[in-house]
Amino acid sequence: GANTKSGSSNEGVLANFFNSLLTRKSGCPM
Amino acid sequence: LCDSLLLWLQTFNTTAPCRDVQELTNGVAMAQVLHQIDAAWFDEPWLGRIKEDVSDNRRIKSSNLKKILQQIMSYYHEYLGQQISEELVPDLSQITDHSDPTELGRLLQLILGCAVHCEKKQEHIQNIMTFEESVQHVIMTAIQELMSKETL
Repeated sequence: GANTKSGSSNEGVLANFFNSLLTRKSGCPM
Repeated sequence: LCDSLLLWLQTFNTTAPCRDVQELTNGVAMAQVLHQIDAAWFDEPWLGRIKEDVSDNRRIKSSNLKKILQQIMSYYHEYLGQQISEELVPDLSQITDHSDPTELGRLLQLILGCAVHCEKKQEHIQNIMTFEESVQHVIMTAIQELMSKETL
């Protein structure tokens, strides 16, 4: 399998999370 | 949590010092950050009610922190349509009396929540993504905790 370093894996998790937050719909702006 | 969120807070351009926990306890820097996050909600008249000449006056510190928490609560409730879970609400007296980093961390966590939900959230999230991974990880966990306790 892929010889992924834990650091880069963590980087992927962080990037995924923050990117999903960017596209997440906010509450109900007035 | 408090240390990582302090680093994040320091990326804002505040005139009030925010080099350590102690300097944050009067609320002035936090209020200035909230004003930068959403100047329409945390507006000039609101910011004007935050006393800047605090020195070590417990009553003024307490009054500033109450105004901040109250406005954050109304931001979540009225703007985001969410209630803040009881367990996420900081005990302000611990911040005023003991500069408690755990309770201050909770208050900073709520400010972080405002930043990642506001209209300029892209700017704030991209800023967070420039931090080193360990800090990003703490911030991610803090946001996840907020999201997991969102009640509409």
